[in-house]
Amino acid sequence: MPVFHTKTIESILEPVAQQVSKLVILHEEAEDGNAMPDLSRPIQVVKLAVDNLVKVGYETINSSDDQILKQDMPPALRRVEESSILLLQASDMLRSDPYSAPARKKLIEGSRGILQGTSALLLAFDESEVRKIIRVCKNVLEYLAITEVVDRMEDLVTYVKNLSPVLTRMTKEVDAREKELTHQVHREMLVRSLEQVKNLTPVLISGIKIFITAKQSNQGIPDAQTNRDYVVHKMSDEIHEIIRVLQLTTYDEEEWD
Amino acid sequence: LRVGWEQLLTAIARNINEVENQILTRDS
Repeated sequence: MPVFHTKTIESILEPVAQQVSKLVILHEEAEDGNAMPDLSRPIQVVKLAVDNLVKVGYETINSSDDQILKQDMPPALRRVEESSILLLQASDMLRSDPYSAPARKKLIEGSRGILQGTSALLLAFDESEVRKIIRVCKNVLEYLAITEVVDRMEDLVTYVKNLSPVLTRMTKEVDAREKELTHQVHREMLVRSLEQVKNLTPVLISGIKIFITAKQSNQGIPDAQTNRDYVVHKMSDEIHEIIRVLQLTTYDEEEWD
Repeated sequence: LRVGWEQLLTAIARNINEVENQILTRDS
C-alpha cells in the first residue's frame, strides 16, 4: 500500500493505485483464459491525455529555471510515454487475439508504468515547490545573520521593514505546506518550530532595541549583545529545523499516526 | 473484468489530466 506524503498527491494517485492493485489481482485470477474486451477506445483516451501531458511537461522544462526539476522531469515523462505505447500495443494485440496473455501483461505493465511516471512527475513538482519555500526560509536566515550590524534606531526601523514581509511570507508558506502534509509527526514539528519563530520575533526586536539603548548609554552592552545573539541563534535554529522537516518525505512507520 | 479494465483506463486518463493541471497550476 503506497503512502503519499501530501494530500494533493494522495488525492490524485491513491484511487488509481488502488485500481491498479485490484486489476493485478483480477488479471492473475483471469489466467484461466477469459476473452478480453476491445479496449481500443479507452486506450486512445489515455494516449491523448499522455500526449497533452508530455507537451505541457516539456514546455514546463523549457521555461523553468529550476535545474533539478529540469533534470527530474524528462525520465518521468519518458516513463509515461513508453507506458502508453505498451497500452497501445496491448490494444492491437487484443483486437486480433482477445485471449492474448502477453497483451494482458502489457496492459498491467502500461498501467503500472503510467502510475509510476505520473507519481515521479508529481514528486518532482512537489520537491520543486519545497525548494521554493526553502529559498524563502533562507532569505529570513540571511536577515537574521545581519542583525549584529543594527546599532541605531534608524537601522532597526529599516531592518524591521525589510524583515517583516519575508517573515510573513515564510510563515504563510510553511503554514500552507504543513496543512498539505499527510504525516502527522512532520506537521507537528513544523507547527512547533513556526510557533517558536512567531513568538521569538517580538523578543528579537526588543532585544535589538535594548542593545541599541545599551550602546547609546554605554551601559550593559555585553549582556544586551548576548541576549540579542541568543534570540538570533534560537530563531535560526528553528528555521534550520523547518528546512530539515520540509525535506523529509520518507516515513518511519512507527511514527505514523 | 471488462468493467474493471475500462474503469481503470478511464481513471488513468483522469489521473493524467489531473497531473497536467497540477503542472499548469504550479507553473503559472
